[in-house]
Amino acid sequence: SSMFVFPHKLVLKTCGTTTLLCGLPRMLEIAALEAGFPYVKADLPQDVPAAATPHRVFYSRKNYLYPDQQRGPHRSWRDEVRYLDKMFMGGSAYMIGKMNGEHWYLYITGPGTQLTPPATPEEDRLETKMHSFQIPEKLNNVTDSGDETLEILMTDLEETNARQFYLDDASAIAKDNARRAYDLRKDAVAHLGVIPECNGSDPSISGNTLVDGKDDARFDVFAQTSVEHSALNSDEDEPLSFSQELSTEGHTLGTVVTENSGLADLYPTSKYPDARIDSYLFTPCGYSANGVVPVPDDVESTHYWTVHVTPEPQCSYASFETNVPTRATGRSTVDVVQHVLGIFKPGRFSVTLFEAKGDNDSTSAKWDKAMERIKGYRRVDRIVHDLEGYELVFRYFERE
Amino acid sequence: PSSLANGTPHLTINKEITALDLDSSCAFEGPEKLLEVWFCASEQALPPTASPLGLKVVSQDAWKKMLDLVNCKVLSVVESRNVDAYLLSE
Repeated sequence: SSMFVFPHKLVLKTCGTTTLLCGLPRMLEIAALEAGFPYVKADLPQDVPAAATPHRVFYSRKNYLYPDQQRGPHRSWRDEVRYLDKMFMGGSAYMIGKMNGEHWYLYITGPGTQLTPPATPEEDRLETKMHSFQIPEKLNNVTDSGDETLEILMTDLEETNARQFYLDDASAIAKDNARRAYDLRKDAVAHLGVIPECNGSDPSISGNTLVDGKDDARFDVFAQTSVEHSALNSDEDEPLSFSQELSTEGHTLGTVVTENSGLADLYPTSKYPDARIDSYLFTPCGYSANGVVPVPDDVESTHYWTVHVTPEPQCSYASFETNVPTRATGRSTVDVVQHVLGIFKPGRFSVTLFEAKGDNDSTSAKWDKAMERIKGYRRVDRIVHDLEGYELVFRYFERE
Repeated sequence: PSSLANGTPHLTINKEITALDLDSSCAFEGPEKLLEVWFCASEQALPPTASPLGLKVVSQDAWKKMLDLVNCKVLSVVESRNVDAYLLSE
């Protein structure tokens, strides 16, 4: 699961039996009372005293594999919509795709969302008005142009590809890497009489914090640790056994998987020097990663991507989502999709591209056409929705 | 951190949570729920009542309490100038 906090919006993506919508009232309260967004009294669960009025709300999900095991308002789409409708006025709910196949749900509110007012006496309504702040027309009308979100939801992952998201496999790769680092050092000491420094950045570690590391920083720490262990035992032919902690630590192995799977090459540091990936490998399997991608020459603009993987064969699933705009990368949407598909090799997948309507309609049309042909797959569905200010294109593919 | 000023993201690992045995054996439902809440149209359109940092002014502790309601724990956070990325359990 992941959360992204921008100055003006919050993105929360959670899996399993999490109760995401139960966090929404508190989220609105925090935005009001801690971040200072305009707020009103509203008829919300959990009796929150104040709730910020959102500009827009989007809630979406694929159909669950095991809906009966969900909790709270998540047991059915109807319950989720009912929960949201109790909070927001004028929301719209959609089901996109085949009812008896792969489908996707979306709930959306339009610009200038209104919270459902409490059924209260007149004096409370007056109080509501006192807390309200009317957003000036010119601010409320700022265009969302340039905003785009690409989401790929993949099922039936190729078993070999799914294996790389298991602790056993990742640990074996990590040990190989450590052994190679040891061998390099041993050769250098034997032939040159010097101790080579690790390549890449030179991270400093303070308490729980790794500061200013680049994308391979943790691996360097990890390799260096192994080298240092070996140095203490330089007379031995074999390196010390790889420490238990390093071979199971989720963040360390997450980094190994990120490098080895090709996810690190999605937005490489050679092109995005300040990009950073934070990843975690769960025990005995499962993987999550967040990437932040500051766009060079535009310090105002940092975007994200996120990947979550459940690799077990009976319920294999991977999701990829990014809001890195294609205009900033010079890379087409279809290239990104092909790259991600190459990592997971799913049997079936859906792609949703959610894009604010803007000036790039001709470019979008070109990419839209390119997305029709994904090598090795047959496009089954293409559904376009014209939603207040946004265009949503949903596609569903199956392996040929 | 000073690194944020020059645009370099900064990672913090929550050792308290990652030291726990985060066993995923019972995971069965991959498909996620996705919520996006916009409080204004863009970073440039923050209302005058809001902090200049908007939601980024909110403490990690406040978000953690909200995430308790969702049944998620924070594993690590990457802070950058425009966005803070939280990697969560579950």
